Amino acid sequence: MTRIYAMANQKGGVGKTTTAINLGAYLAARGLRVLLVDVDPQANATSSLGLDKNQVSATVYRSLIDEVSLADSVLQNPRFKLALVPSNPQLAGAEVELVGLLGREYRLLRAIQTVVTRFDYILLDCPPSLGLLTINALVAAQHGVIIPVQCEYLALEGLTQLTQTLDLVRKHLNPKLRIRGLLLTMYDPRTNLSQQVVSQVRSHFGDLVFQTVVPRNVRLSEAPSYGEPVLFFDPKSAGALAYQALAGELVRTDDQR
Amino acid sequence: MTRIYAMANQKGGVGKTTTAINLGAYLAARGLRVLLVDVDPQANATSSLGLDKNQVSATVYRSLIDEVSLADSVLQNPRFKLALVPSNPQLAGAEVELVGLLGREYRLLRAIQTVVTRFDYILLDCPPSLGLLTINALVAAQHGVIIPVQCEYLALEGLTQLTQTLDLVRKHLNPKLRIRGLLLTMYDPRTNLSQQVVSQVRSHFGDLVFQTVVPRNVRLSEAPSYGEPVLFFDPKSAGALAYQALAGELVRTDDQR
Ligand SMILES: Nc1ncnc2c1ncn2[C@@H]1O[C@H](COP(=O)(O)OP(=O)(O)OP(=O)(O)O)[C@@H](O)[C@H]1O
Ligand SMILES: Nc1ncnc2c1ncn2[C@@H]1O[C@H](COP(=O)(O)OP(=O)(O)OP(=O)(O)O)[C@@H](O)[C@H]1O
Ligand SMILES: [Mg+2]
Ligand SMILES: [Mg+2]
Repeated sequence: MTRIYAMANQKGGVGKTTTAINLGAYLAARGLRVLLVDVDPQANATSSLGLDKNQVSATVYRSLIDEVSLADSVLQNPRFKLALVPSNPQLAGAEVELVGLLGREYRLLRAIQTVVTRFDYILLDCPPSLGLLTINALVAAQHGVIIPVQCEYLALEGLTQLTQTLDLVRKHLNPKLRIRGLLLTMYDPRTNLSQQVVSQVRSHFGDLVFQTVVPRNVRLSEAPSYGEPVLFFDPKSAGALAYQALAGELVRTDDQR
Repeated sequence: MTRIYAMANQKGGVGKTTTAINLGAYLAARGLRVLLVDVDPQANATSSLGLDKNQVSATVYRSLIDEVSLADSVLQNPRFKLALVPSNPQLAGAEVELVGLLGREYRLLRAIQTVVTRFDYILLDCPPSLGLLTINALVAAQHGVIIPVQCEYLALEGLTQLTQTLDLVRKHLNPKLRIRGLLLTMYDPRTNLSQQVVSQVRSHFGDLVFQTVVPRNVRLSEAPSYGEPVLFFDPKSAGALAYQALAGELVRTDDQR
């Protein structure tokens, strides 16, 4: 059974891309077949894996707009054991171009059907907005959405708006949409703010919050400049160990469902 | 002469809102008349000043879509000496609703004309995207765009895409659009990454980069939870002193133009 998860949160800079890349890498390291789909025009997931976003032409855009099979855009990275459907800045136009297209909210879901049986996990990295690209990802995310929550006040505050959008998508587009889990990121034990955010999120969302908390760790922000997941950049770092633990927690709790 | 600046960068979480709020507060503390316009559906600038975004109804949305005079949406805060045109989640619909409207890229510029003479500075807080809301702000920003750049690799990487978009807006919509300055934010002197990003941005953009660098400082991220600029929350903090210095640098270099 292939599990499809979207990393979504309209608040910017909360760790969506970092989670997609590093959770993906640790799932792949466990022998699972993993596909990352970069649904963000910033193409940060693409560049975090060492690709030049201005050089790739077979991207998710072609599947969303030109209906080219997604299978034709899948790039394999044998070293990371990760597959990627890349993005490039052309995708920025899709937010508007999708508006007039038939089945505009279901295009990513349809495109993913052509590759779904080849993978155990498909992770969708979303842009920091609630437009048609993120909506497409929320419709395609048949097993739920993973919400990275930075341990900061403004990120906490944005959760209401996100859950309201999830309710709308569930009502009108994807009745199966659920929260797979909230992931607390950039936790800094030295600040009261971090601790307050963790306790508020846990008290409000209960078991929906992953036990694993990702600490603030500079190695996570350095790894993208080397074009590799933290597993390959510094596997002993606190950030790496957290994403390794998250992969274990996800697989374990998936198996129980 | 009223100066209108947009805080823009499609990379999420780089300090756009933090800069708009705190730069605005320190400009106001110098006796200047300052208006903040929250052009982000997340409404973080609105909530950072203590307002409940779900309670405000007179927002920038009404001026962009319903052509209600912007003057009717201006809220004065006597304590902070700041005026604000708030936002709320309804603005998320504007990205799509604007697509079919005449003069869709100029609606914010037109709306601002009704209030421009009342202020010395108008600061526009943008969402983390390059859609029609940010485009409207870039067209309205007659004196330029202030680009917060987080001292991280992915934020550095995104600058090329941003400058390409600025070139397009300058060519098709606002020939006067220029970069007023790049502001390095969340600088952490303990990490090599921060230092590398600073030296790369300075070597690439030269004098366009503000001398003032904003350090990573937890007081800046705590202040929004109290609904006040850092000037009122902790004026002696490193973050506060940096934004005070930025206000001084901006005014000094504006006067020389
Ligand atoms: N746990 C962490 N510790 C330190 N830095 C981190 C951590 N997680 C992410 N970062 C860094 O913080 C920045 C924001 O993270 P990231 O880009 O993954 O967030 P995002 O939600 O995908 O952003 P956007 O909204 O722009 O898509 C990046 O520079 C990243 O390298
Ligand atoms: N210099 C700083 N030191 C520490 N924290 C900061 C600093 N500047 C901003 N922050 C915090 O980092 C987070 C991101 O900043 P902010 O929300 O201002 O960025 P943004 O670019 O407006 O984000 P978005 O893309 O979501 O609009 C916020 O929680 C903010 O409080
Ligand atoms: Mg991202
Ligand atoms: Mg903001």
